[in-house]
Formats: sequence, C-alpha cells, structure tokens
Amino acid sequence: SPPKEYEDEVTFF
Amino acid sequence: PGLLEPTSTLVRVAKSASTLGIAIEGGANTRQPLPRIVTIQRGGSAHNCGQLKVGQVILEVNGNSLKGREHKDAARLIAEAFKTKERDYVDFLVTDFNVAL
Repeated sequence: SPPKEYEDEVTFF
Repeated sequence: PGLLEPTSTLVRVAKSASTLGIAIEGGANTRQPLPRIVTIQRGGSAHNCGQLKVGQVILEVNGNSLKGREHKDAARLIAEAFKTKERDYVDFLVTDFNVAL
C-alpha cells in the first residue's frame, strides 16, 4: 500500500 | 558551495514572544520528508528573530535531527523545544534548498 498521505497536515506553534 | 551542495544555516530564535509563531508542513513518509516552514506570524518569536523564512526546510532542532520523524513527532520536538525552561532560545538548522539530506 502507498505511504500515508500527510501532505496537508500543518501544525502552528 | 557547489550547485548541488545545499547550504544549511543555524538560526537561534530567542523566546521573545509567548508563541514561536511558525507553521510547518511535511515529515517522514510524505512528499515533503523534512518539515518546511509555511507561515511566519508577525509578532511571534520567529518573526522577531528575523532570520527564518517561509520555504526553509528544518533539518535539526536544538541539535536533534528531524530526519525520519513523521509530522506529529517533528511537531512535538519543536513544541517541546519552545516550551522547555532549560533554554531561552531554540536553535534551528535550516536550509533554503528543498531537499532531504
């Protein structure tokens, strides 16, 4: 299976 | 440096505001394998520092490599670096080249 897609994951600090 | 040799820069961000004031995207197992800065908020510590730029890729935080860390793990490391009372700064090793070293 393809790797998980986290491209849209953005974290603000 | 040569054309294919990325340059990295150590940036020390003083904790001059109550927030770090950056946003990152990416992490291991994504198309952006090392976290990239996507936002720098005005008034945050990073903005006050003046040396971090949108688009830079973060290689290390306080000497800890972000290579192989998924987004949440990299984010936790950055959050803890800002939160700790041990230092009044956070050291970022960044590169302007969008590469996985």
